[in-house]
Amino acid sequence: GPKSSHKDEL
Amino acid sequence: MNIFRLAGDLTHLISILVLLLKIYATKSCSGISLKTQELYALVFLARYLDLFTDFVSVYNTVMKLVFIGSSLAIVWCMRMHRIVKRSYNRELDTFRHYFLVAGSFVLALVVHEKFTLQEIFWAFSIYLEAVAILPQLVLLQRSGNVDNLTGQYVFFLGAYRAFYILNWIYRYFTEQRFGRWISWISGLVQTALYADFFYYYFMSWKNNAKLQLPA
Repeated sequence: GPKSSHKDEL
Repeated sequence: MNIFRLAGDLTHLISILVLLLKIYATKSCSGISLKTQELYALVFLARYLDLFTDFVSVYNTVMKLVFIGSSLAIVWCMRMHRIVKRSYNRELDTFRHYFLVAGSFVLALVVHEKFTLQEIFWAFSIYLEAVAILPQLVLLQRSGNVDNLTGQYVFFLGAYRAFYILNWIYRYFTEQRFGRWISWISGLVQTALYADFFYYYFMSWKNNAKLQLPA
């Protein structure tokens, strides 16, 4: 399934 | 970076520039909630603890520093600046914002991805940001008339999270990446809180009339 985390966002 | 994320960051940046412009050009902060500004400063300080641990890009680092610096500068101006602080609508800005801080913190202690300092502060910042606009909206409603720049400020600030939601949808399909559900739900709540304001903003724009919020 889709991986989690958008640590590159503000 | 996709176009929605960029649009989100730019509208966020524009909202801050509009607010700084208003304060600088008119030497006045009337209609601006100090409570909301303090909450935003807290949001950025809590979220960008990762400045010390994770490097993503120069763009990200610069934006984080701009958000922290500008929010602290605005709070300083409204509290300390000899002329600006006189125009602060203290008597209208009475929202109990400490409850929002306490509530967000308790929620972050309960609902987070990992029980680490950084993750708890990250979740706290997301929850607090979702509700940080409430004192501002209450202040606008109480004062009735909304001056032009204040209206633009709130509009751009609201538009920013809506663009982020589009960005998350886009990333879900293009990168098979599901952003953290904590931000999805908080982002939806945050944008929903603006629904009323957006409605009156567009009506005033359509009718070419001054923005007024019903009491």
